[in-house]
Amino acid sequence: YSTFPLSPKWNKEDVTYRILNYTPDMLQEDVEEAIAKAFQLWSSVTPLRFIRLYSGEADIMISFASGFHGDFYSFDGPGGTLAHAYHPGKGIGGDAHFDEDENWTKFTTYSGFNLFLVAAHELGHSLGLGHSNVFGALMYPVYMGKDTRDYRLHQDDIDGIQSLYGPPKESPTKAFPPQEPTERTTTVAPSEMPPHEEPTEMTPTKLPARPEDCDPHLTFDAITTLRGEILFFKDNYVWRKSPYFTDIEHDTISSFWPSLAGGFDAAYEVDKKDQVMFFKDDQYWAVNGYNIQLGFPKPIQSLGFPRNVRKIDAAVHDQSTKKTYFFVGHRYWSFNENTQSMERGYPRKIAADFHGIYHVVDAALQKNGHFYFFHGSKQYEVDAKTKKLVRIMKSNSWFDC
Amino acid sequence: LPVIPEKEKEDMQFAQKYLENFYDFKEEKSSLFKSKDLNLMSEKIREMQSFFGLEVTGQLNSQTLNMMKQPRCGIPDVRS
Repeated sequence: YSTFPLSPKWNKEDVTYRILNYTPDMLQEDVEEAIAKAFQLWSSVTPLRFIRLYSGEADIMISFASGFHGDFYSFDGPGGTLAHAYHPGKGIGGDAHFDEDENWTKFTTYSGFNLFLVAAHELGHSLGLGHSNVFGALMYPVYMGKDTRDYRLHQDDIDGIQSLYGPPKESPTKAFPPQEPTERTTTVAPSEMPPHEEPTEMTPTKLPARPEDCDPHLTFDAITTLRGEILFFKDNYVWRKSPYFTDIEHDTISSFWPSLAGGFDAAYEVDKKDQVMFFKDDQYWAVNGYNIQLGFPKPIQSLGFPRNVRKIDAAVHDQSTKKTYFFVGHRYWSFNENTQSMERGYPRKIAADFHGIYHVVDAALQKNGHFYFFHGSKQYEVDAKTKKLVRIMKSNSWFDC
Repeated sequence: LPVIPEKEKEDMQFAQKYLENFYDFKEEKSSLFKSKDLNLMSEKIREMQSFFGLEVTGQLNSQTLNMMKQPRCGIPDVRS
């Protein structure tokens, strides 16, 4: 690998980016997904977090242009030079330009260039990497149309970027499992963002030390399943329990979703849609694996909550009835995922319907036909059909303490 | 001095542009002797061949030319 002369780099962990315009070759959401995934490659091996701005000056301004486009390095029509980017710095520093005369695509075909691959390479430059002469490295100067599913950085790329920024605070050593090969439902159409309301990014939360797995007093902010795994959240920390590997993996929220900060209130998965919803204060986000869906965050009122509900405590989706239960204080709502609307007759008292659950619910999970309601350092196992309390356990019983 | 057929002249010009863009090759305008430029260019070809792991000959052979014609990033491989 190589870096630029004097090894310029960003002297901060939160780097902003903005997509200035879009190639007509692809759907806008596909351009955004390709770029977000390209950033994710680099954030997963460094302490960096990438936050998207929708207006104003960002550190990394991304644009498509052809021929002469205002800098000293005009593009050359189809083929040849595909894109270029500037090393970290003010003004044009960090910016990435893509040659609009190329045919951009989200696939790996011979009829176009994969935007994710080229963007990932150019963003390497935006972060301070030069070219690598290691064949197969992302920073190799010549375009290699590789399979982009579960694409992984070459060790040379990792060594290079970590020579500038060091490793991530908590490094996720394994990628999420790919989505089950079921028929993919269409992404929820983004609702119109109210004109006065600027789409905001989560503000990062201070990071206290991670509690021990078997701390008897361990509590959680939110818990959800995700493609067969279980994710436990506390502040910015994630405990990941997976059938695909034995140990509990320790990660951070920002290493999976760079633009989300910690401190979730609730989370749940709708597995049919391969979608996980995260709630924080009066907003919520929808993700598919690593990708945050377009048009989020949305206000929780858009789900049907009254104005006086400013945040929720926990949420769990019943995969069999397709109902999602939202817990707020000692009451709960029932949301019909098919009709995307709150059910009549709610909110109801939690204790009235869920036997033995007299406390506020901090986090909730559905697994193996049971609900698990977490309160403090305890969890209450309830039969999902009869809603009868089965047993009470320590909250960290899932960690084989 | 060698007489370069038309096709080779095109290839040479393409290679020169490539080396200027990516290998900091600067044609010496004041040079009276074509051969001086060719030596410098040959040196740059060698540098490019070494970077890409090609056989280092300093000659603009088909393998080297083919690599030059691959779609690529616009950032130079070496800097002055």
